[in-house]
Amino acid sequence: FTTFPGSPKWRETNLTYRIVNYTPDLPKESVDSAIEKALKVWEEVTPLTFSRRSEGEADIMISFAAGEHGDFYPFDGPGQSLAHAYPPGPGFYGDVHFDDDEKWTLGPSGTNLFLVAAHELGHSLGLFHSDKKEALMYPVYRLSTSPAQFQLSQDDIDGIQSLYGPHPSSDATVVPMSSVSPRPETPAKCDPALSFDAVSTLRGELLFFKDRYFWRISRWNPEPEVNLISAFWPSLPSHLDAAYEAHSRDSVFIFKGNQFWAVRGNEVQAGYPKALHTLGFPPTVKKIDAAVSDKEKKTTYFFVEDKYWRFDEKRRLMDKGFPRLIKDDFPGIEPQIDAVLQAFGFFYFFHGSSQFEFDPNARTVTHTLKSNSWLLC
Amino acid sequence: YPLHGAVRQDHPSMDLAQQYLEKYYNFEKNEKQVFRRKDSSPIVKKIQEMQKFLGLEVTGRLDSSTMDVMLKPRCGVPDVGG
Repeated sequence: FTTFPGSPKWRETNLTYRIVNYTPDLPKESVDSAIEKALKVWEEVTPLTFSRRSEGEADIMISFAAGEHGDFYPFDGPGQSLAHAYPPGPGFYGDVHFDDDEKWTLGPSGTNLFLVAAHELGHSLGLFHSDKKEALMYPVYRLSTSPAQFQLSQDDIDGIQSLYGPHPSSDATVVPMSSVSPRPETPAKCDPALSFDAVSTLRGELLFFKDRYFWRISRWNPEPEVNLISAFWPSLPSHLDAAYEAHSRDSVFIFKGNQFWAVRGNEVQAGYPKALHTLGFPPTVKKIDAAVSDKEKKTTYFFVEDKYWRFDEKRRLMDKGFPRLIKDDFPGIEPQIDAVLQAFGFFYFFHGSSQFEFDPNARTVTHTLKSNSWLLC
Repeated sequence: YPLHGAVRQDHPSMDLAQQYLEKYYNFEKNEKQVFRRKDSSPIVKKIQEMQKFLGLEVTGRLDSSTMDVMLKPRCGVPDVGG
């Protein structure tokens, strides 16, 4: 079994669910009972309990939709993707979507709603996919028994109990679950002296790297979420130097010392790390301080001490006429930059616990802020 | 389906395989693909990754058991890079 990166789980054990709409394939009562049975599968082996809500927001919002339905994963007509679900968390996290282009049934023909619901609810509770073919959390649909005889595999049980522990009534010795509180050595996000190692965007989110951790902020989950870098990218080092997103390539490039890595989502790309000089830096450059890529111009700026280089993302070559002095082209920005972020048409230069908002058109610093202003302090 | 050597890009199973790997294995969309059995080619590595993840025999080729799995309905959550 595996869990999602960072092992997100529900802190509460009394969870709520809501069936937002129904498929025309089945009577409402049949959908209700299939969902209840699917929840019961997980209830029986964990301390979790589920109560139904008929309106308003619930932890697990269950709905049927076809094709494009408002998230990053449009459905694809009959077959292929049957449904999907999001790991525990606020907003759309935890929610389950069923592809209504499938033929939903309660039996062996068509697509069995109970079986798919049980699998997707496993995702809602924090389980990712398993490579055990007999496991419920194996990604390929396979109706091997009738729903009445269905049983979780040991792999599924081990997985969910690694997150929540066993059902209270089971004789297994209950290991008290420490309340999920931030790890003691997590950097304090509202420390006025907080500085960052690197900052980058990633598929619409903002990532702030510090030591072994990073904060993750998105429009759909404004509360900053802190994770270990190793939880998402096990082969990456900590205490990074720089990071930037090349949007056109759906890749984030991450720098430390004279090496850099490329990641796509939470997958480190093969063939990395590569050496800095492969980008066109002279051998004298042993590390970089910061990097940012201009999304429209497909141009990346690398900052090293008091100089900066400009890199053409289309040709993947360094532009001629560089390096240039930072102070000549970015008046008001002092050397030794920690990180740079492009947002709202501005460049945000991070320098220790201070942050400088720079207007590239007016070529002037328009605001000075605290570095951790993005973390809602 | 030539077991050794290049497979033409327009072979129908290539489209299905490429789409499957893009959807569930974070395979880069605009990679120009020749399904030549070169162990280092990106598509072969992605096929091997899929085979390993799903407990299939790791051949790096679109053999029948791999194609069977690609044709089966499944969960829409990507196995890699979601």
